[in-house]
Amino acid sequence: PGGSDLKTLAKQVNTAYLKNLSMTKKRARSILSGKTSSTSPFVIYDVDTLWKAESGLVWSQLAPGAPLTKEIGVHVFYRCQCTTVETVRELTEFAKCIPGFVDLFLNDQVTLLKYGVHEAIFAMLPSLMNKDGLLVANGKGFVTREFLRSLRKPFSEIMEPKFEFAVKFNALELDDSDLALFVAAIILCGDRPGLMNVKQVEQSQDNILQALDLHLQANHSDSVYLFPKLLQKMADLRQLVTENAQLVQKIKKTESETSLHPLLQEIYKDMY
Amino acid sequence: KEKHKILHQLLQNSTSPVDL
Repeated sequence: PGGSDLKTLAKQVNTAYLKNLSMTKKRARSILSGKTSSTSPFVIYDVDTLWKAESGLVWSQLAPGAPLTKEIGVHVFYRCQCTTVETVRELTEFAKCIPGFVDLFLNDQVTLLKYGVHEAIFAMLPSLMNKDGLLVANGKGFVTREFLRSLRKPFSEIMEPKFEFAVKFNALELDDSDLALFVAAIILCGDRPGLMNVKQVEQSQDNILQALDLHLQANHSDSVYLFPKLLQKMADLRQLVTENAQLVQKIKKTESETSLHPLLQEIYKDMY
Repeated sequence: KEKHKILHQLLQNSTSPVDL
């Protein structure tokens, strides 16, 4: 495709991203830096503030479908699941708007989502994070990293690797238009296990990657190695997802009272 | 197909929120 086609593609992907993903990096950064006119997020830093947040201050309802639990680690685990499930729903709608995606076999669309959504989520999570914590509940709450670290094992191990990734990833200073193409490239990945039409997926991903490369040259002209750095981040994200899947398996095995949302069960089953 | 029932559902319905 020529330059103007790639620009059109970048624009389509960017529009789809802004339309379907509820929290943009732009909005998150303005909340985190206190530059927004809306009220600052409620800070959750211990058990008391968590229950205050749960009593309607931050979340309007208890984690839907999650059984009531007094154990704080388990509770946080359910909250993570709720957010993940909601984001998978948004990512699915985003994927459908990426040119070429709906032309794929339905089974290939499923495969791409199964393997891609967690990588995509961990690529978007840094937008909500700084080194001290992360925004939750659509920006209404801020959970401190220290609080998440203080949970008992294995729950304390859920978010820390994502913070470590986020600090490095945020140094690249991507904006929503870069992230839109980056996330689209993650979803349209040709080497997911079990794809029926690899060529077709590779062709779509290739177009997205070319659009991303061109977009970065214009949007980050001072950062020459940004494109290869992002390709490396894709590999890092795959590793992060593998570790996350192992941790979820461990929680399932050792924490017999916890349950996994049916959608997440589907995604994790026979994943890696 | 049965193995990924909810993903199929999400891909095919744009309005149904799926019972979360």
